[in-house]
Amino acid sequence: QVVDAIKDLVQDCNFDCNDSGIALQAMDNSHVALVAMHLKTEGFSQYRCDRNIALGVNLASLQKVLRAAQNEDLLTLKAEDAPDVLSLVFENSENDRISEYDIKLMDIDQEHLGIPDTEYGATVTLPSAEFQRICRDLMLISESVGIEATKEGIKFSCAGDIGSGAVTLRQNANVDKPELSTTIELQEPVALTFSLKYLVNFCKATGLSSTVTLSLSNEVPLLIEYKMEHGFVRFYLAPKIGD
Amino acid sequence: GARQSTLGSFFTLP
Repeated sequence: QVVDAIKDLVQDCNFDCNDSGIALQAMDNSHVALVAMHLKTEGFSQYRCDRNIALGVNLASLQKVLRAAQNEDLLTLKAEDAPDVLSLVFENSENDRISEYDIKLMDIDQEHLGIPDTEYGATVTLPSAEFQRICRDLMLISESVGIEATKEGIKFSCAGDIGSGAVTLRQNANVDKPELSTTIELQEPVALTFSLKYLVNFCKATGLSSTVTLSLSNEVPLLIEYKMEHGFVRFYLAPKIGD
Repeated sequence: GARQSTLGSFFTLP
């Protein structure tokens, strides 16, 4: 699911393995969007990493091999020191099937960006499916979306050749189903413009979490986070500026 | 229309 969520944004990237788990940071070719992922050690039934190692993987190749796994298979990932290949083993305990695949690794000269700690003006958590719906609907009208966070709510608006559209979500607490709540923490009102093409792409991570958190400040990149039980997938998107 | 910025203007190479 994680590979599915990011494979259309970045093609080749390093899986950085260390004591804390498997991490990844990569920008898209246009340097407009960045994905940062962390799968923590606790999320694995077994995890061992003797030395920090970067596994340079072509995500399309990894995706091809992962398609050979059944949903409930146990997956084991293995790499030696200074590896040429990443080994994947899929096991089905019921009929004792063992599938073994190797994918070739590559040397990727990856520049890790320093992402400054930011006190965001607005932090909004909403159902991830709702966010996906809004992005898809508005992309049919325009290539850009304005996102405004005020104490009234969060408003997504766009204008294109055929007309215009806007969706406003007000803060609401759903006691029975907290994952359907919308919460808005506001330090100051925020208004930004983003490319919908990227937002729709990020929404491929919707299956990872029932909620998504948008962190916004004026004139800085948007942070979109899908939290998992033992890790996260975060996307950063540079804003559109000026008129 | 608005101009698309890039992340390089906001994030730094270490």
